[in-house]
Amino acid sequence: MAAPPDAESLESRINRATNPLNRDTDWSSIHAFCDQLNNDLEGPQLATRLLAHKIQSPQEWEAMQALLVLETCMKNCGKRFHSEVGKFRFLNELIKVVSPKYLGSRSPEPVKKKVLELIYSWTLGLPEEAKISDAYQMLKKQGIIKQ
Amino acid sequence: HNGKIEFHDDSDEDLLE
Repeated sequence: MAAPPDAESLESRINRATNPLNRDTDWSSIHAFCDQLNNDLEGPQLATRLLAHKIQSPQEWEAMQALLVLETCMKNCGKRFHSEVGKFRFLNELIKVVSPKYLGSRSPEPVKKKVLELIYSWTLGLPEEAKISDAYQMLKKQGIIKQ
Repeated sequence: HNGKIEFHDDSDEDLLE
């Protein structure tokens, strides 16, 4: 029995939301992705893996759209997603984007700027996610985040 | 068995340095 038509996979939704061919932001796909990850049992884990991959894309537009999905889902989703994003397993993928020791030298500047803005905003919005603050302090110590 | 209740947070990696 084929899955009901609206049970599109998280992967196809994120692909649609970050499709480089999109002329402008596809908000309906973004919100559909957030809603779906909230409902699926393993949604948060799969969503963070998919987002990490897209955010590390060398294509600026694709990475920026993935960051917009991440930002939107952090605002709209609940604790399960927050705690998945607040794990080093995911935070490390963001660190790779901004750290010159990893992908930092080839990441587009706007992408690096957006990653740092998001991490900073989460230290204010989600103080209970201690690992996010740890990551932020480490980036400051390494001079990747300017004072 | 040291009798101490260990709180096992679900698995995670270490912070990249």
